[in-house]
Amino acid sequence: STIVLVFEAPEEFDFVCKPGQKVRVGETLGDI
Amino acid sequence: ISNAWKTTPIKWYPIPALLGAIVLVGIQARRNYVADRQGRGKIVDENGKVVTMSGPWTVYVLGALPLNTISRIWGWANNLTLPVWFRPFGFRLYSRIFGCNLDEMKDEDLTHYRSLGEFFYRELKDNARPIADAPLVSPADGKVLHCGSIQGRRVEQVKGVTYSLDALLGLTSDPQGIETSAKPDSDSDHQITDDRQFANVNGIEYSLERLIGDERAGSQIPRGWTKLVSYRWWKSWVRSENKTGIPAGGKGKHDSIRDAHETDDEDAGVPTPDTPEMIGKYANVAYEMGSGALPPILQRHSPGHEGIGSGNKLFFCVIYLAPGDYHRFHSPTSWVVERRRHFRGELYSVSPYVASRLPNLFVLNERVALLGRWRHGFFSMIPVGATNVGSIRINFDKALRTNVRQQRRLAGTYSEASYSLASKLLGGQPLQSGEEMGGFLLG
Repeated sequence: STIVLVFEAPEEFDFVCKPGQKVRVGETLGDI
Repeated sequence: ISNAWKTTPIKWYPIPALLGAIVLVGIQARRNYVADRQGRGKIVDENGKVVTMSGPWTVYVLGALPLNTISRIWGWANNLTLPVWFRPFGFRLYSRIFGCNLDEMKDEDLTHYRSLGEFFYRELKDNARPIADAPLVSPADGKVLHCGSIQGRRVEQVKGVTYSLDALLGLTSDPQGIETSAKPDSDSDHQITDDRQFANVNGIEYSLERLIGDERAGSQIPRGWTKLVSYRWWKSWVRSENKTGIPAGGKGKHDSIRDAHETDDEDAGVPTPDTPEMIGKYANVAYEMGSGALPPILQRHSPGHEGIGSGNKLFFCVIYLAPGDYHRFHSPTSWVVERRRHFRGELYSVSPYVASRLPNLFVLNERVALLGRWRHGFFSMIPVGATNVGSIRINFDKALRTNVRQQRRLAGTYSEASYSLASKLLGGQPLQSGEEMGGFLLG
């Protein structure tokens, strides 16, 4: 199963995760 | 010849089952290939081009398998009640194979889980997953397949493999094929208990400021936000901007709102937002003007959600949940879900191996697109099913049924439901960051 997020955010938004990285519920994905 | 015919012994050999299966799958793969070439599928991309399955021959073999039926049988088998003596041994074996952490389960007694399906959908202890204080957090345990910004209305499935955002969210579906149910969950018709607080089904009160994440919530969102207010907002905005050249609409779908609440002199010279195109056009303008949260009536009709705010971009993130992972998903931010679209489709595996070989995988698979808004504008979350986890559950949507057998299924169609009754103040189902939303079930 997969979850896709599509969202609008300011251009300064930046992902703190990288492809291939393991994440868990509640961990930061991105920040502004 | 007669003698040979009568005396020659006939010896029958069974055809190997595997060979028979390969032949049948090959025939079906060929039929699928021909059907795809003829464009029988109606999933279209941003250019109106039909999206079909393509890839190496292994993909066509995979597509020939009755994956939806296999998924339902798999779900039925995994919901069989297991003998109590077998459960600890079986679940520990499963955990060892797939790397589950049994220590963080809410109920650690393995004999309490009647089936593998129940164990698969296990709950975690409170505070097992602390929620970070960040604008966007992970909605699930898993692996990030890809993330980045959306360029040219296409989302990158994995590096170099893209699919259409319009097809993913159903923005350019064939109107003839859209099946609209629009049945909001009656249990979600929450009561507003205070100017700034409202309760969900569990009686837990939310703060508007925290939900919207915006100090404007308390001051600019009027109490009792309704369609009437939306329409009045529209009128006042048109008047204030002194719009000219707007065609005066005839008797449109929103005229009932006007008829019920307004007088003739108020309407003089104010056009009615009759068509989705017209409403969407001015919704975009309003976004550009930075007028903040749009009324739901405008947001719903904004074509393709193209009203991206000034200085904003569209971003995406794809998270893959492996079989051993915790399979409930949580809200990735504080947002309001305005509607959901359920796309029936195939149930291909979504493993990174298949994702890198089957373009349009997430557009072809069965999925539930939850559409709404957060403090920065448009926000959506799309749980995508797979062969082993074909069923998607949304806690606040009891009417949703996924992975069900159907006599006839039109590719590219979807059923839509609105959550506008969940909170009349916010025009949708409000969710806090980290709040459990639902999950994936086996089969």
